[in-house]
Formats: sequence, structure tokens, C-alpha cells
Amino acid sequence: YEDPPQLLEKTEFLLREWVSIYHSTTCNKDPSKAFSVFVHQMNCHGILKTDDLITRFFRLSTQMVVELCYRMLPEVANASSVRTKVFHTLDAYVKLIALLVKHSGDSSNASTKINLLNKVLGIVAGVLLQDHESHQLDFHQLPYHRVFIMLFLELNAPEPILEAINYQILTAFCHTLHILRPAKSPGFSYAWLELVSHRVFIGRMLAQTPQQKGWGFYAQLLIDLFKYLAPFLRNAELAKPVTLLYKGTLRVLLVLLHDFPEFLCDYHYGFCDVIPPNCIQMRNLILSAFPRNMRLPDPFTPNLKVDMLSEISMAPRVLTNFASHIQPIQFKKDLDTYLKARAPVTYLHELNSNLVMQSEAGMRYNIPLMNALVLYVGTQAINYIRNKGLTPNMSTIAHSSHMDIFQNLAVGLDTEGRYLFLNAIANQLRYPNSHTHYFSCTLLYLFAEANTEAIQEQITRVLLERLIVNRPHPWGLLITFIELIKNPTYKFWNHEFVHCAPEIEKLFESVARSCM
Amino acid sequence: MVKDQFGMVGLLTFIRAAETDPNLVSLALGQDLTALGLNLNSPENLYPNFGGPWAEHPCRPQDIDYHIPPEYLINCGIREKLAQIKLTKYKDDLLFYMFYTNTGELMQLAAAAELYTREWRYHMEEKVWITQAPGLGAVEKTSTYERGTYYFFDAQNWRKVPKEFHLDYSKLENRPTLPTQY
Amino acid sequence: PLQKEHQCQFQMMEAAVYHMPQASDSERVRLYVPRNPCVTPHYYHQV
Repeated sequence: YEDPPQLLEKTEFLLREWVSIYHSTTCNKDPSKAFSVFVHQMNCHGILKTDDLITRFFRLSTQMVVELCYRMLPEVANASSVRTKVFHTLDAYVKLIALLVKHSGDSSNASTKINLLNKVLGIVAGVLLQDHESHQLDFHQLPYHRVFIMLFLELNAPEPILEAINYQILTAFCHTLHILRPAKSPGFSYAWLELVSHRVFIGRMLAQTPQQKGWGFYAQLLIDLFKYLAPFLRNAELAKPVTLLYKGTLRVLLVLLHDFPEFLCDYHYGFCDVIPPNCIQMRNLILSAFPRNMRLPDPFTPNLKVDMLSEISMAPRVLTNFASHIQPIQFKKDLDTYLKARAPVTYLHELNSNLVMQSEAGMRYNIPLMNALVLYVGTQAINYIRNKGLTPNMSTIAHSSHMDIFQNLAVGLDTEGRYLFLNAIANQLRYPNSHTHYFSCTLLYLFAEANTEAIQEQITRVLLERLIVNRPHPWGLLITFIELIKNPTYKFWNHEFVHCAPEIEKLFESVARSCM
Repeated sequence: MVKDQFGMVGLLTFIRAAETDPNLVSLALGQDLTALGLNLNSPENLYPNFGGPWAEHPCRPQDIDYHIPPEYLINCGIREKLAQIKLTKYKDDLLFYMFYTNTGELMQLAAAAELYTREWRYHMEEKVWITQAPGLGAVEKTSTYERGTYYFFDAQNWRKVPKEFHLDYSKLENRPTLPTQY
Repeated sequence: PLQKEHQCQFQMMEAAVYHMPQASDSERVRLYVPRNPCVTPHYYHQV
């Protein structure tokens, strides 16, 4: 508002001037000389006099290049040559931003550069959100996608000035992408996923940034994506736009599974917390990740002694503070009291009602709370058993406050609640580690000690639905299921639900054959 | 047994739906993740030439921007002064280069058409280009096939290699046609 | 059933499908040999 008089005209003049300079052969030969001449012109027009004027200049410039795109849009859609024409202006604008960021303040002063970058990214994001709001279904992602990706590539050029501030550059882009997450700008969601999964962005965030300092940011962006997809994935039938975004997400996760499995291992909890329970293959993909230096024994090895594996006693890294998800505080306190004293027994009766959620329609249970409770009680149980100098196995996990809670949930919850509870346990069946081992024993123990066949049927359901889906399958899932169907202790084959239909029976037999 | 969708019957419903309405179970039964255009057995990392979430193939060499001195970049100022691309003027190996690097592009078709003009033939099953080897004509020739020694272009070692072929004419591609607008 | 907020998001996403990003949107403009995608015979090399 209240742009100074003539600012719009000056901005348009300067932008046109820069575009022609940028594409001139002189600039091609010596960009910095051409740039310094142009900065002088900006100075003469007073654009660089105050922070406010610079901000206004960038907002007006961004709006202008966006308007140019909208004017040419009808043609852009169908001819790459016209796209090139639009990029003619956009790329020049990006180059101007990159040069201003690189050369603002003296070379040692990173904050001037980063402040300017954050300012410009914020302005472009603001113009996008405003445009998204006003254009609605006519919103076009093209200009914003182009500005963000070309600016990112420019600022990730292997130049000393930029390398010195690369972490701050990445942080600035992650903040912007979080502001523009699909839930906030769904019309930008496809371009957003292109940006987040661009090979240079992945490389910088997950491979080149030292001490994995980019991992947390990248995990947050993926959680933004899963949260956005969740309501659409909860339905059985996927509409085309959702299928497109879902399939694109699978491709990105496959690249991460192949190149950065440790990243998926570390953040699996946060991801599975927001992925809907019926999204089985995508969740399996995340849970199948295992450290590259680990060799997984073939789950079908006859008489495989899982508890003899060296890694089975090692606790996996879980970079989500799941204990803090157990809310409200009093609930957590009562839980800790019970875990410690195995009293009062009344706590067990109140426990289940805390897991029911009134608010969100279609979501009767508080799944994040369920997941956090299961993992918290399980990790407490492992420590408790270890502190007694024992290791978790089918007998040491029994008759404890921890197992009281699990059995209470198994018995007391309705079928939906029990399904979600068993899913929370099955989400811990991954590569050989102490969590996989403990929760595998717990699932088998709950099956063996079940007081109704419904519990056994639902344990079987949760395992089977994760097995019949296309690969990949987590190692911990396979060894648990094989133990269940092989070990006569569980009398698995005697149950009616195993023979309830020819397809089901055939499935079990095919898995059994691969085991034998 | 559990009556609602949280037991075995619920799962059975999905399994049966898969036969009638696969779209309904795309999440429950998943898809073949090896068919998404990613080489999951690659010993190298995939991300450096990841084509993006919608790409059916990895990037080709020319799709990846490398930071090169700006003067190496073709400036639009001289774009018009550069000689137009004329495949008829190029040697065979440059045509093969265009064919093998411009996958999925018009250039691949154009290179194929020019190679055809130069008496190369594309074997649709063997997926190689073949041409007569001077002095080593066919030892057997019928209306449907011929047999003998021919040159084929070995793209791995980038050279012409003589080889015995049984050439079934139905397996040789006809003249490649460019889309009308080109 | 989708909540109102998610229905709006879905409509915006549905409209965005008509403006899907193209591979060249993330690449420097190639003046001399620009991308020119076209369907080539399945028996040609695709990679």
C-alpha cells in the first residue's frame, strides 16, 4: 500500500532495462560488470535507499513477472517455445535476485545476504499465496516454480561466496517451502513436490550438508506432504489428481529408500504418525528401510535365531520426541505412576477412554497418542527388562506393568481401536533392533495370551494386510509372521479365521510354503 | 469372526475387490514399485539424475545442468548465427549419438530417419541398427528373410561390428516417419 | 467424507493438474537443442 509515486513506473523501467542487459552479449561475457552498471542505475532511481523501497521494488517486480506469465498463459500451456519466452524474463529476474544476494554487504557479511534472500523468498511466497487466493482455480504455478527452482540452482552454484552461506540458503528455502506447503497452497502442490524432490535439493539437504543438518528440515517437508495427502488417501478410491501426487510421492520415497535409508530409519516414526493406516504400501516402504552397513538374515532361514543377532539388542535412533506426544500432562503422569508401581489398577480402566477423540469427524481415535503410548510403554519395558539384567523374550516381557497396559488395550478396545493399537505395534517391526525384537515378542505374546479369538484374528489381519501388498516388506514383519504360522505354540492353523475363505487360505499356504 | 472392516472379512473384501475394481484397492494392494522408472538395483545413488516425481525415466546427460563458465553458454544473441542442425550433413556416428542420447524426443526419430536413408535398418527385436557389410552379402535370401554377415552398430563400444544375422524382414523397421508438424 | 477444507484443497489440486510442471521448467533454457518430447516407438531405447 502507499507505494511512493512513480515507483511502479521506475520498477517497470528498471526491470525492462535489466532483462535486456541480462540477455546482451556483454553481460554474457562479464555478468558482474553489467550488474554493477545496473546497480548504479537502481541507485540513481533511489531503489536501494531504504529497506522499505527494496521490499516494494521486489514485490512490484514479482507481481509484474507473474502478470506477464498470466498474459501469455493461454499459449504457454501448449507450446514449449512460448514457455521459453516467459522464461526469458523470469530467468533474468532470478539472476538479478541472485546477484543482489551474492553482492549485498561485504563478502564476509553473511547476514546481509541471507536477510535479503529471506526477504525476497518471503515476498515471492506472499505474492503466490495472494495470487492463489485471488485466482483460485485459475491459479498457475509456472512463474513461481520457475523463480524458486532457478534461484535455488543459482544460489547452489559451486562458488566460494555461496558455499560459505549454503546452510543458511537451504534453511531459507525450507522455511519458504514450509510456508507454501500443499495444505496452504494446494494449487502449487505439484510444483512444490518437484522443488522438494529436485535432485540438487535432495543432494544438498541429505547428502552434502554436513552432520545431516538438513535431515530434520527435509523430514518436516515430507510430513507436510503426508499430512496433506492423508485425508485423500483415507478413502479407498483415489481420484486422479490424488493418484498423481501419491505416485510422485512413491517415486521420491523410493529414491530416499535407495540412497538414504538411514534417513527413513531415523524419521520413520514421524512419517508413520501422519500416514493413514490404510496406506499400507507407502508405510511398508518407509518401514523397510535399514542401515546400509547392515546385512539382514533371510527371514525364511530355517531355525533363524533372531535373539542371537548382534544388532537385536541395539536401540534404533528415533528422532521424534514421541514422549512429548503423550498429552495431557496428567495422562502422562498417571501413566508413569502405573508403569512404576503397577498401581492403581483403576488406571487401566480409564486408559482406553483417553484414546478416543471427539473432535475430528471420521477419526474416532487419537492415532498420534496411540502411537506415542505404544512406543513409549515399549521402550520403557525394554529398559525395565534390561535393568533387571535380562533381555526381552517371550517370558521376560510378561507379567509387568507394561504388558498389563498392552493386554488391557488388546482386550478393552473395540475392533477399530484394537486395529489401530495393533498397527502401532506393527509399525515397529522393522530391521533387526531392540524395538523390532520387543514388539515382535509382544505381538506374539498377545496372540498366545488372547482371551478372545477376535484379538487373534485382528493380529492376523494387521500382519496379513501388510504382507499381501506389493513389495517391499519390512524384515521384522516377515520374521514375526513366519514365527506365528510355524511355531505350534500359537496353534495358528486351528483358527476358523485362517480358513474363512479360499483366497485367505491360499495366501497363508503360499506364505507357509515359502517358509518351509 | 469380527464382523466389521477391522477383521479378516474386511481384508477379504479388499482382496475380492481387486479382481473387479483394481482402482479401488490401489492403496491396499499397492503397485509394482519396480515399474516406476527407477533402477532400484543401481549400485550408484539415484538422486543425482532423478528426473522428478512425474518422470518415467532418469535424466539424460543433456538434462542435467552443470555449472560451467557463462561464456560456454550459448547466448541468445548469437543463437540465430549458429548453423542450423542438419542431420544430412553429419557422419553416421553423430547420428547414432543423437539417436541414443535423445531418447523420447523428436531428434531420436529424425536421426533414425536419416540412418534409414543411409541404408541402416533398425531391428525391432534385437534393438540394434544393421547395415550391409560390403563384400559380405547375404548367403541366403528369400521373400521373407535373408541370412549372412552384416554390420551392426555396437552402442556399448561405439563401433560397427560384423555379425552373422538371420534377418526376418518383418522384424526390420520401415522408414521412420516424423510427426506431420515437423 | 472429506471435510469442507479438504474439498477446497482437492478442487485447487484438480485444477492444478492442467498446469502440471514440465521437465523443462526446472532446467536452464536450452537455446540450441531444446527439449522436444514426442512419442517414439516403444522398441527404441527409452533410457
